Amino acid sequence: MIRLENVEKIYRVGQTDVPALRGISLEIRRGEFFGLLGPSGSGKSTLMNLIGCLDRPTRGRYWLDGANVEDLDDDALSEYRLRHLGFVFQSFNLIPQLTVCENIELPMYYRGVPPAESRARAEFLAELVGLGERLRHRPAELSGGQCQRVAIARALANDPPVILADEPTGNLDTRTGLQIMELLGALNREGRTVILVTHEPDIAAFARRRLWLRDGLIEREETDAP
Amino acid sequence: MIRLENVEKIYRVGQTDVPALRGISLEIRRGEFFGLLGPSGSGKSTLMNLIGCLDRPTRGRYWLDGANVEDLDDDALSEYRLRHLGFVFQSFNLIPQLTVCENIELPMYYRGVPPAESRARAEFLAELVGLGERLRHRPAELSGGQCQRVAIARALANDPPVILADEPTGNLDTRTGLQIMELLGALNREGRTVILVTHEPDIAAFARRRLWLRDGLIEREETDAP
Ligand SMILES: Nc1ncnc2c1ncn2[C@@H]1O[C@H](COP(=O)(O)OP(=O)(O)OP(=O)(O)O)[C@@H](O)[C@H]1O
Ligand SMILES: Nc1ncnc2c1ncn2[C@@H]1O[C@H](COP(=O)(O)OP(=O)(O)OP(=O)(O)O)[C@@H](O)[C@H]1O
Ligand SMILES: [Mg+2]
Ligand SMILES: [Mg+2]
Repeated sequence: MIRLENVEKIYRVGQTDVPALRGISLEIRRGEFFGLLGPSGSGKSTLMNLIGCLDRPTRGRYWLDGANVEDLDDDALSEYRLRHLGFVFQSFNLIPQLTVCENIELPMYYRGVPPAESRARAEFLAELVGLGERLRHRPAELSGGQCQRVAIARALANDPPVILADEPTGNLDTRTGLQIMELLGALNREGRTVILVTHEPDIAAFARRRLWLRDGLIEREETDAP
Repeated sequence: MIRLENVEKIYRVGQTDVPALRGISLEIRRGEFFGLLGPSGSGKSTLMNLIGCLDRPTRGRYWLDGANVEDLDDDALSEYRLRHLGFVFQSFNLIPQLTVCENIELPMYYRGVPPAESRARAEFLAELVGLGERLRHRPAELSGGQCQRVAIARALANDPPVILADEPTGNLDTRTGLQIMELLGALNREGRTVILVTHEPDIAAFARRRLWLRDGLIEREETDAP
């Protein structure tokens, strides 16, 4: 379903090359719960951005549901992302001028979902992450963990078959974090693919297959018995 | 050294009052390592902002080193903050247009430290948090955990006697997080007061005294034997 072959990502900073990913090959099957771990700066978010079609590899090949992603132009990639992927960003990336409700509705708005329907679903998702009382707040009027939960709700707006979550519990207390993981676990059991970056072992334990990065390369892998 | 008496903070959102802190009384002595825990939305960052003189209480009194903070005007408060407090923000608050080095130098610049000296200290602090190779990067060219480490280095720039850290390891892998905590522990042993928000028990364990908030009130407190 998701297949990377010798993928590299080199960033250019001034006169220097920063090789964030130095040759990644992996395969993630439909319906997997996949965990990505590794030290700060090891390339996890970079890899997530490539898998999530938010960026393109410098070298290497990437297949998504059999389609070779390099052959898609930016519009096609954008459309693909909207339909297939829900992304929880490490730094949330909420729109400051929009309310909680409007932030969650945004992916639905882009897909042309009628306002009454997108509003109802946004309210449902806000309730699901414990923010039913914060619908009219703007991001600046929220706690860090509340912002993170809006980002999670937004990622689920179009009910995507693939959910990418980059440190979704980093700003959450243990109990709220586990509630979010239970939610992701339930979505996974219903057949959705979940790809999760985390540095917390208790959170990583929800992923049946786990990959460690170090300095832009795969260091090791673990798979639980079914 | 830090004393709060019946402190309340009420935010106004549209027509609604949000009582983020509903009556907090506490005392933090010079040189303590103090931990603040509690669920997402319970008021931790709000309390940190009050202690850190970034905001004022709606009601209640606040003494800092014997000075009644309500009697200080905004300029005096700003000056006090610059000299006495180093703040690691939950969402980092780095300046996007400045490099890592310039971000760390900023508090020194405001204090009139000569450029050669502030540059040398910024490079030293960047090394200390493992970012010696990232001095010329801008925040958009950093990983989440690297941004967090820049925020930590910046908080230490003026060598403040009081360090306030709001979730300083939320974006760090376990090993890097523990390195940062060792650093804070060493600074504390040298006599600095450290006030830390965290939701991770292993991180909270570095604080000898710990307070739990729930819905804007103190729920319980723990102190380790000396
Ligand atoms: N600027 C603001 N305007 C309105 N309400 C706010 C504002 N900042 C915080 N709040 C509200 O006050 C409450 C406490 O927020 P605070 O940021 O202190 O929580 P927290 O304990 O730090 O949470 P987290 O662990 O998620 O970071 C939350 O319910 C939040 O919605
Ligand atoms: N836009 C960019 N431009 C230049 N360098 C970048 C950029 N984004 C990331 N990097 C660099 O690439 C490396 C990998 O970054 P990445 O964000 O993927 O790490 P990460 O594993 O997600 O780290 P963390 O756990 O701290 O979030 C880092 O060394 C970082 O400095
Ligand atoms: Mg990252
Ligand atoms: Mg907070």
